[in-house]
Amino acid sequence: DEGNVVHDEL
Amino acid sequence: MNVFRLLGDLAHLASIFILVHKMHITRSCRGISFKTQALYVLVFLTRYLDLFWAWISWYNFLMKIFFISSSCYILYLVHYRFRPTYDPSLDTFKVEYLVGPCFVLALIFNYHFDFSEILWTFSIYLEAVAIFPQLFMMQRTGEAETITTHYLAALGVYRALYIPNWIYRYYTEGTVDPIAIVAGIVQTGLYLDFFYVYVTKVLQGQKFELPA
Repeated sequence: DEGNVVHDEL
Repeated sequence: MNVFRLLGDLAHLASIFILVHKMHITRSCRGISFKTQALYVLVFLTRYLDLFWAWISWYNFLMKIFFISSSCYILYLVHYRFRPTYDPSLDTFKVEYLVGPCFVLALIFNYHFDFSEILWTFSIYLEAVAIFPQLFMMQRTGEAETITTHYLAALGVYRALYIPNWIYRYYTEGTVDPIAIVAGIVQTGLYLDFFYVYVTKVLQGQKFELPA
């Protein structure tokens, strides 16, 4: 489960 | 951050400056698809909503603010300031064919089924195809002003540079973002025809004209 996805790209 | 992503982001910034510059020097938005620009506003608003709860870096924060505000400003230029120069009869691509399927795809293929993730995924899919109304418009007119082609080239280079960035990140960090990668490859692929004409004509000093 990837409940905490961080999107660090623009 | 790596050099590919940085150059990609700079190309993205450059594309926006070129577009705004084009409208100011020609005092017109001729050849620019309002629909594509409106889709970019939607892309940035849905993707960068995390401004309010996720902190990445000052770079990330300031770029997000810039992309949201500049896309709104461009929409203002096209829709109000230079409206008399906009020809809606050339900008006829049906955006609902893009927005609807992207939303459905985002509901199906996402990393996590929650509000912010679905909006992020939607924005990634929508960005991949947001250029369609613009390309469709050029297809209809069969030509484009040189400065408009520079804008599109910078925009295409931006997403193309993200591809080596993902390869680099895979080898150095082990990170893989399949949604961004697949959508990014599709997005870059849409520019291939354009790039061919850009390189073989515009960069040789000729006008951008499509074969009849």
